[in-house]
Amino acid sequence: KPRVISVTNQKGGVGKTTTTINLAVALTLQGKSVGVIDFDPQGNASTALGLEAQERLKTTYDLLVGDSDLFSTFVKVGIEGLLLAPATVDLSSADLVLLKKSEQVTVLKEKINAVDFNQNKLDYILIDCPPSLNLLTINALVASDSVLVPLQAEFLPLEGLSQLMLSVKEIRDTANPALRFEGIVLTMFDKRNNLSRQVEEDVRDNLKGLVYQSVIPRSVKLSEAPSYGKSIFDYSPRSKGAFAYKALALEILSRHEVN
Amino acid sequence: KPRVISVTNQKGGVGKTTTTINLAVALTLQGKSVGVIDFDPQGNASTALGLEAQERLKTTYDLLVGDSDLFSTFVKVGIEGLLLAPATVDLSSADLVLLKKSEQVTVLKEKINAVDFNQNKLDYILIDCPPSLNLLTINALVASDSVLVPLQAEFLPLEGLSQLMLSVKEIRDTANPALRFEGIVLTMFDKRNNLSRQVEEDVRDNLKGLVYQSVIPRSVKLSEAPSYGKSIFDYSPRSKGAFAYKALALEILSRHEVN
Ligand SMILES: Nc1ncnc2c1ncn2[C@@H]1O[C@H](COP(=O)(O)OP(=O)(O)OP(=O)(O)O)[C@@H](O)[C@H]1O
Ligand SMILES: Nc1ncnc2c1ncn2[C@@H]1O[C@H](COP(=O)(O)OP(=O)(O)OP(=O)(O)O)[C@@H](O)[C@H]1O
Ligand SMILES: [Mg+2]
Ligand SMILES: [Mg+2]
Repeated sequence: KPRVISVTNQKGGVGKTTTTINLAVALTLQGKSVGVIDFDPQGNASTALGLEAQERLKTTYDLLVGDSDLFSTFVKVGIEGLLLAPATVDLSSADLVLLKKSEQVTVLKEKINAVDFNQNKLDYILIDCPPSLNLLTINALVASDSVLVPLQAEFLPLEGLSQLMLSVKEIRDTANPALRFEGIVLTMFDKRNNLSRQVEEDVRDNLKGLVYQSVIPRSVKLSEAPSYGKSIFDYSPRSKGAFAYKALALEILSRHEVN
Repeated sequence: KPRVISVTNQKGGVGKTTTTINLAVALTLQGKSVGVIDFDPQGNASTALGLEAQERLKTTYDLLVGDSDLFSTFVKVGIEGLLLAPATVDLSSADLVLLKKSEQVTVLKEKINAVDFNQNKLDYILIDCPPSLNLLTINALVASDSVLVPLQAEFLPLEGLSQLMLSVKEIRDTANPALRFEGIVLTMFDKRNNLSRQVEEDVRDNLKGLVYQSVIPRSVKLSEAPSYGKSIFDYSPRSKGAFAYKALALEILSRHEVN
């Protein structure tokens, strides 16, 4: 069975989507097969991987609310080893529909468990979560083995971190005892900026081994790549953003291979 | 009756909170009295205005779900002419509670309409919305005269704009016929960056008069100020961020005084 990782942080604009898609591609470049589940009604991960809105026939709305199974929702996006379950804005009404079902928080978990992974090989599933702790995010956390938290190295994003950690603990205590922290990755880091360095110091002091050594620098190329529907590895493979996401992938793999 | 403006964009991290609080203070410096309603469970606007979590006794959760009225929720935060209705993380469960009520989307509107503004003078109410189009944001839009949209000058944020405009139109057609666009303000703008300039050109070509002339530049001081609980006007009054938010306030006032 693949390792399922939710990429989440209720603070907005911290680099969840950018981390999900670039880490996914970095893992494929290390020979892994990866499924990306776009769980944000904005559909940013689907756009950033180059799938136009009109090409999203089966979506994560159908997966959650309809009777679509995981592998009939996955599509290829022209990147070797990568599959995408795309999202459209319909997903924003999934919350309300799920509330009326008896199974509100385990729907995604069941769809993943229903797959025969001997037939359909996958090493990783990455779930790009929306910026809130709503039923979509809860479904993702309940379905996951671990949580990866992108943290923008600024003050307001740092404030929400303890709330997020409490919510993850609550999910672990109530619905998913296996859920643990994959790690915290600092994003949009600017080493010339005092605030960035201060946040890094704070987080490393308090959370020690949870924080990856790899840090994602602020880089315009990372914000340009989505407008071409390309990962950083296609758009600008020798940029500092590409090296940083490759380093993050290697660090994550080294933690898993050891365990 | 004050002019009620929702500051909203379902895209995360685009500068909603930064715009709400700094515009609010800029308006007070022009002699206006302003109420800020923190409608985001992260409570970032409350933090950025210097109100510690343990000082938030009556909150917007009590306003929406309990029987607190608007002026008993407002507190002073040491800024002349400014009142704040603070938020805590409790607000994240307001969605679920509102769903069980008969009145789901008009609760805030009724709390505002219940106030005797002859007794309690206010020129503006600014509502800082969370990064989603959930029941909290819908309550804010239904209660508002207009919508102010901070737009980060990048590709992924631009993508969500048409969706937001559709949602505003839907609210206008169903629940609040008076709702109109206050305007779109470009944030975190970096004129050295091609992408910023391209987004500006796109938006001005397509949306013409909706886009303010005033543009908020990317400025580290704006991201540092919240860690001191201060607006940019207290933290760094001669910074480019302070001048930009003053210019935005003057532009908004000139549009209102004329009408
Ligand atoms: N390291 C980086 N350097 C520069 N820009 C970045 C970086 N990471 C992300 N960005 C840009 O910052 C913006 C926010 O990033 P992104 O959309 O990935 O965040 P998010 O957490 O997924 O947002 P949301 O909360 O809306 O889902 C985007 O325009 C993105 O292109
Ligand atoms: N013009 C600016 N220059 C530099 N940094 C900025 C600017 N505006 C906002 N920031 C910083 O960018 C981050 C995101 O801004 P902010 O929190 O105001 O966005 P938001 O839209 O309210 O986010 P959310 O979607 O989580 O509510 C914060 O760390 C903030 O301090
Ligand atoms: Mg995202
Ligand atoms: Mg905010």
